[in-house]
Amino acid sequence: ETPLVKDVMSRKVTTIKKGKSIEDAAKLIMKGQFTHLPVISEDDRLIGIITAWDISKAVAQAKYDKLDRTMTRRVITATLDEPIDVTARKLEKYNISALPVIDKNRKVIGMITSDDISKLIAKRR
Amino acid sequence: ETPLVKDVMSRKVTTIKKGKSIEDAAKLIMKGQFTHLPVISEDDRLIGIITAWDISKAVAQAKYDKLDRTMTRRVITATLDEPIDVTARKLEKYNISALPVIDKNRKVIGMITSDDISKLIAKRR
Ligand SMILES: C[S@@+](CC[C@H](N)C(=O)[O-])C[C@H]1O[C@@H](n2cnc3c(N)ncnc32)[C@H](O)[C@@H]1O
Ligand SMILES: C[S@@+](CC[C@H](N)C(=O)[O-])C[C@H]1O[C@@H](n2cnc3c(N)ncnc32)[C@H](O)[C@@H]1O
Repeated sequence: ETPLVKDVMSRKVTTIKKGKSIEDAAKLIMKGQFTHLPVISEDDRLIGIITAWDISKAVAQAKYDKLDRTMTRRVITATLDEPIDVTARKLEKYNISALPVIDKNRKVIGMITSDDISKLIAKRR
Repeated sequence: ETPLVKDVMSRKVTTIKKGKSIEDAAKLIMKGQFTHLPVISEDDRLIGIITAWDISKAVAQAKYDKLDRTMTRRVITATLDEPIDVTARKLEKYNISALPVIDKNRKVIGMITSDDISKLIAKRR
């Protein structure tokens, strides 16, 4: 019986509004001890994602831009009833480690990460 | 049959010598498209780990230190013959996403990440 995203995801998600800075993003990532931060519009729709990796790349290039110029715009997402092997294949295909879970209005209602999927293996035995 | 670390890990690993800078680390992370970079001593032993998350934290605190002051010194590691459910439990316990695989001389011979473990779920069906 393959679990679904809604059984494995984390419902507590931190997001950031697009007008904020890279430093604001870095502070949220540090406080929350996570790595992927969905970016949302004024009306709470998902419009991008910024991660510790993107911030690290800004350091590598010594190029600190606005948040909406640094974030990834084409976000790979998951839905509640998606079987997690489908999710795991998306992560592998794009070499990414987390997907925002969205509803049909592009509201972010959860996050599912390779850490969450890996926990299913942690429980065996 | 629980797979072992050696069946699932990546043998191609990038490491960084301790005398390098945070910017050097950020450049390797960007080029390699990974997130965790083991730090090694002059004689190739594992002495720390630096990640995109640590670099992001440096941005959050506007505090750019030497590599060996920013890295995590107490590294959680894996060994070749470790069953991956044990590995997955370590990742969960410490809220980390990757473990350097070391031999008995603390040489880094691989990396195992939650992305690698998640790929086992991707293959089902
Ligand atoms: C190719 S990944 C490699 C590092 C790591 N696996 C990760 O997920 O960050 C790095 C890039 O993927 C992007 N990324 C991460 N999660 C994403 C997602 N769900 N959708 C689209 N891009 C994503 C980040 O914005 C970053 O530019
Ligand atoms: C608590 S984790 C949270 C973010 C993400 N899960 C990760 O692994 O980076 C962030 C901290 O874990 C540390 N870390 C990552 N992998 C580690 C490992 N194998 N052993 C010890 N510390 C590690 C990093 O240096 C960073 O300071």
